[in-house]
Amino acid sequence: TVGAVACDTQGHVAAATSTGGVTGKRWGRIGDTPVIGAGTFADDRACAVSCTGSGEFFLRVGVGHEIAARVRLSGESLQVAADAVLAEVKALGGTGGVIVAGPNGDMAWGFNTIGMYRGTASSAGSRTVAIYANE
Amino acid sequence: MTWTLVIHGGAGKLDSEMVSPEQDAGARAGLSRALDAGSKVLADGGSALDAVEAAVRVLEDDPHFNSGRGAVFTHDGTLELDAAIMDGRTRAAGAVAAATATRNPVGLARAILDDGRHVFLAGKGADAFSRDRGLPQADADWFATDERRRQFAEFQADGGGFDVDMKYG
Repeated sequence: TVGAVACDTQGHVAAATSTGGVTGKRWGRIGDTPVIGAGTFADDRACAVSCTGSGEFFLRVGVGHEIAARVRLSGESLQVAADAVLAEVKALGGTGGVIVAGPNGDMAWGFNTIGMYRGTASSAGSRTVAIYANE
Repeated sequence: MTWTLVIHGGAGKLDSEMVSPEQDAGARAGLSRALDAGSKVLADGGSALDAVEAAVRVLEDDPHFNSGRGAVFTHDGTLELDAAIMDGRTRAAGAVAAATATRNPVGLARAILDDGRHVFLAGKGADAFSRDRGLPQADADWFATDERRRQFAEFQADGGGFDVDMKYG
């Protein structure tokens, strides 16, 4: 699974996610990636979210919408909301990660696996590319 | 005004013992190219929507990641691709599940968003919509890579159990 979230110079956010799913999936199994509000979500009132991981758990929690709702309704930061919702996923037995972008230029990511392919860039010139948790 | 971009290429059992030096270098290069593509859109004043589509297209074309070219195989040895895109400005969204022949599934999701009548299309209908819109098509040989064939053979040798964590992805 791959994904991107962004905030443009007008303060609008967007999210996109794409995947081949899980090796050996059968019976037409679909994970969270294409489900708006689970693996992919964007709302200028809150943030944009793209997810990767054991899709069934991201579906049950409604991860994308849940992170955005916590930001919008309780004023949580992107990182606090992302960490809290990932903890729910983990508590149900799921593993994976999220990337988040806010309309004010904030960025966040979180993952409860030992690694996530990830990267960031910004108009401030910051740029990261990483794979392992300890990077 | 500022802009920001965050990307991912999947999470899982990734540690330096499990990831070969070639996969490590190839994946980092792919992530960097995706950042370049999305950053260019944003630096030129483009929309976040165009930027996330541009970044994901790069990752879909890169065989180091589980999406598009490099996607994992289903139980029956086929490829079923899922994608979604959403615009925070309007909450317009496009999503596709079990697409089989669109070279860039995120481009199909974007076409569904731009069309605006539906949000979510699946399977043969989604493939037909893609052809109707003249999106670039690709056959299974484009999507399938030797590494995924090897992993699928390993998966079958293990009895083909549905291991959501051992995703090879």
